[in-house]
Amino acid sequence: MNIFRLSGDLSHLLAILLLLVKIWKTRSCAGISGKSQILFAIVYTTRYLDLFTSFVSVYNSFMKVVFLTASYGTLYLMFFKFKPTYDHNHDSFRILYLIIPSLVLSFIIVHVYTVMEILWTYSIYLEAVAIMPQLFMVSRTGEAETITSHYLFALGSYRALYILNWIYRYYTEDFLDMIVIIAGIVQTILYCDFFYLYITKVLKGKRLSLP
Amino acid sequence: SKSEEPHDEL
Repeated sequence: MNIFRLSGDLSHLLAILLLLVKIWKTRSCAGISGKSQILFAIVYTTRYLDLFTSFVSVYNSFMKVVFLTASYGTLYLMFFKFKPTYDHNHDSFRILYLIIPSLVLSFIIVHVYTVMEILWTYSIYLEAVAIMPQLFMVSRTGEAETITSHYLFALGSYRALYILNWIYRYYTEDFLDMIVIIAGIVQTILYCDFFYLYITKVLKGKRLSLP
Repeated sequence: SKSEEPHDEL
């Protein structure tokens, strides 16, 4: 554990909780992509199956349980409790275009051919692109609520902080996992456009709207 | 790689 990894995890946690609280308080999931949320649920489920097979630390297990619970809680709010507020007309990204290639890639580039390792690798590849339906939705509607922007910023920062963590771990522990590093870089690059808009608009008190 | 060890990140 180092400061970059901890900050990344806390940023990730903040993002997930921010989204849950936003939906709960406003009684609405308008502007949120249900498809991205489905992808994140697949990501956490396939990655955290190791809750049952290996123990790293109380911290790790606790965070995994929180991420899983919050993710399924978000899906419940979006597709059951506040379903009428779900803006599915603008959530039109075809997620099979992300699900299938990630799955194929996880069979081609993987450290070891075991079911658990392929599922873990799949979760890494899918996570890298899971935000695309949400970013697509923002580009289609041309705007995002400020709280949604904060959510996206926290979620994007998490993997960027993990990149610093991997650089740190490379020098201090000789840790080098190219699968997770390359996927993490791709994931962070996808947010760059949004980061720019966030810094130039949202942080200056303006609403995030596209020209 | 570290593939024989459990993944210690989230």
